[in-house]
Amino acid sequence: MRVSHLDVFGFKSFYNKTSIHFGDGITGIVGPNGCGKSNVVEAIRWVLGEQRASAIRGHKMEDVIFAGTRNRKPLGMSEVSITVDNNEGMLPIDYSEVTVTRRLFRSGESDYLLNKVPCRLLDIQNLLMDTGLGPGAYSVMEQGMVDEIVSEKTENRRRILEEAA
Amino acid sequence: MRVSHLDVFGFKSFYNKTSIHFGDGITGIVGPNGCGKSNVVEAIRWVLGEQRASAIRGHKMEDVIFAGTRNRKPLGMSEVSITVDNNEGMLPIDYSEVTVTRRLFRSGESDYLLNKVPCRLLDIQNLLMDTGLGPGAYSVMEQGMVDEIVSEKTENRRRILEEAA
Amino acid sequence: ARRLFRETFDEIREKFQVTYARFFPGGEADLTLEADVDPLESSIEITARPRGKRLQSINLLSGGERALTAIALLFAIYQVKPSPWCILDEVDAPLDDANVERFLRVLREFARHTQFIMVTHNKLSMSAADTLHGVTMAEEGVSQLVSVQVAEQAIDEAAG
Amino acid sequence: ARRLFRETFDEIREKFQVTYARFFPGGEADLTLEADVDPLESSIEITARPRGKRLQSINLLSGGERALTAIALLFAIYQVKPSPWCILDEVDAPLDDANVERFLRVLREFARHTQFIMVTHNKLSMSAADTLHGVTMAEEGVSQLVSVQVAEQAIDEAAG
Ligand SMILES: Nc1ncnc2c1ncn2[C@@H]1O[C@H](COP(=O)(O)OP(=O)(O)OP(=O)(O)O)[C@@H](O)[C@H]1O
Ligand SMILES: Nc1ncnc2c1ncn2[C@@H]1O[C@H](COP(=O)(O)OP(=O)(O)OP(=O)(O)O)[C@@H](O)[C@H]1O
Ligand SMILES: [Mg+2]
Ligand SMILES: [Mg+2]
Repeated sequence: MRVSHLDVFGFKSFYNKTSIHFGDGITGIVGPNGCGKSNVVEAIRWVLGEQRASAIRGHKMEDVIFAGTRNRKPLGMSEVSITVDNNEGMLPIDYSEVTVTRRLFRSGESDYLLNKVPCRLLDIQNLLMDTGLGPGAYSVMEQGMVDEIVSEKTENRRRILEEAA
Repeated sequence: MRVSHLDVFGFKSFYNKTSIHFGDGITGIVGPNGCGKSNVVEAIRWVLGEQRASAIRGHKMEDVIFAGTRNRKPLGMSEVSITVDNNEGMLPIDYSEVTVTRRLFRSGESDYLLNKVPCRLLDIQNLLMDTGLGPGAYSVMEQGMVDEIVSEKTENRRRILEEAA
Repeated sequence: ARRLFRETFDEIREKFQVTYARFFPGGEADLTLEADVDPLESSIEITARPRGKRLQSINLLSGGERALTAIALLFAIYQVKPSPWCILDEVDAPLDDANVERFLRVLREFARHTQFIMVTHNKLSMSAADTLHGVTMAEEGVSQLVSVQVAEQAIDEAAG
Repeated sequence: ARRLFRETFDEIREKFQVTYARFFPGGEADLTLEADVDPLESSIEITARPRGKRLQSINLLSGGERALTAIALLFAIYQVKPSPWCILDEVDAPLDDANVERFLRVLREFARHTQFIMVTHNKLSMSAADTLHGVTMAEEGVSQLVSVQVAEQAIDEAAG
């Protein structure tokens, strides 16, 4: 199941609607410190259902909504969509292209959509089950994980291996 | 008080007696992963009296003694000397050049020497008191400290600031 | 459940040994469960020995050696339980050029069948990418996707 | 003791604000104690705001921004309570080129009066050093000091 593109709008530093396309093989994301690269990674985790604000550096989920700059007011909503190609039928849904959308409003209200049709978080979670995607998946490797894996506290290592096995 | 040079012998990966000279300004230490750069940093902390094996990546202090390679047997002793120029009289001792030496044997025996004269650990600690050197000094900055300083657990930040203040 | 865990564990262990040896030529590593302990409860031990060095506990290894060992394990898990794509955020940061090249050699093989999204500051890793996106903040606090030439120019200008 | 801590804290705070502004042009940061709490017991808060961005909690900052903020604080402590020399082990690893240059500019000023021992993989940092020592393991598992040309050649050969 290939990922086709990610649309980010109002998520953290992405004030403008931004579309990021992913090709085959390795897609590199580069740029200076603080420009938004890890925010892209977190947008992918978030749209796939991450429920813990702490896993994406926040205290509360509202922290993901664009908070404004010196020149721009905060936004009232964050919306991220991820579009995958489902030609191999890996997702149990009868579409060759599947878009998962997640919105969060400052009021705390959340929307989830599957190909633009509103659904529940549970529907997204069921869809992603057994795909190796979804929160907690080891498919995101970042530097903190290195310490957890080689740490002497074996519970961390245990936890990472258990999610796989 | 300038540091003049460090002599490392049998400390971790330094099988051969190695003398490292430090000039004014910035002395850079470079080389591939695993070649011994952080071991040099730890040798300096160790000779200045570091008592916790965990602070220099070990389980027990014996871990600092050269453990052998495929082609070399382990050594029985680790010895590090640091030589500083004491022309400003910052150290309360009547020498213009001061060498602090520490040895550790596999038996667990330790020697401390001041300008080649055996002394006790306490003498070294007294000598270094109020110089900003010695264990726990914030004069070693490494990557783990970054997380401690900006971490949300304020005790770490507190501890680092207290050692200074 | 116990047997399933045990089987998966054994597969991961095997892939880990192979991947580690590719990252550390002449070296060897292992992943072990405690003997006589329920596999579902046992702690998991890692041992790793770069070429020519004696086996010591993993905390004595260098920053770069530990990072590469961890990457070998993550890649082993990935080979046994692949996900449709994999995201790497600056995992190459502690590696020297030689180790980055070894890492990229293995990564490129996986990338024939899997998409990788790799955030990096490393010039060697950037050259290995099939597609490159630059992210900048030309406007303060606002992220923008740009072609990589623009990103490089912004970096050079900022580096002054 | 309370007063001494308070005085030192205020000095460190001031130096932190100045150093941070040098690392983050147009930005500002602060170090604060809790109000109405004994300074010896109070937790210490850091707030940091790069230029143009709104003040948010520090965990939302990027890896490089957090590292540079921490370096600003360490440098502030160092200015208030200098030690005869200072050792840096790869603190520049998460920084992009522009931030490494800002870090080096401040480091070079301090280095006029203090010796620094800087372990680094970064080519810009290497160029800033007054003296350079290379460490290699030509013999497996055995460290050796070499002139930097040899070290660079060993790195290039290893990078293959
Ligand atoms: N809700 C938000 N609104 C606006 N900006 C935000 C929000 N949350 C985080 N940011 C900003 O995003 C920036 C962090 O971006 P990110 O972590 O993606 O950087 P990065 O490109 O990964 O940098 P580095 O190379 O240092 O890791 C921070 O400067 C932070 O101020
Ligand atoms: N007692 C010992 N005897 C022999 N070798 C040892 C001993 N203790 C540690 N080592 C070796 O020293 C090496 C680590 O060196 P060090 O941490 O200085 O590397 P480094 O140059 O800082 O690398 P990096 O760039 O990855 O941080 C390890 O490979 C370890 O095997
Ligand atoms: Mg980042
Ligand atoms: Mg190191």
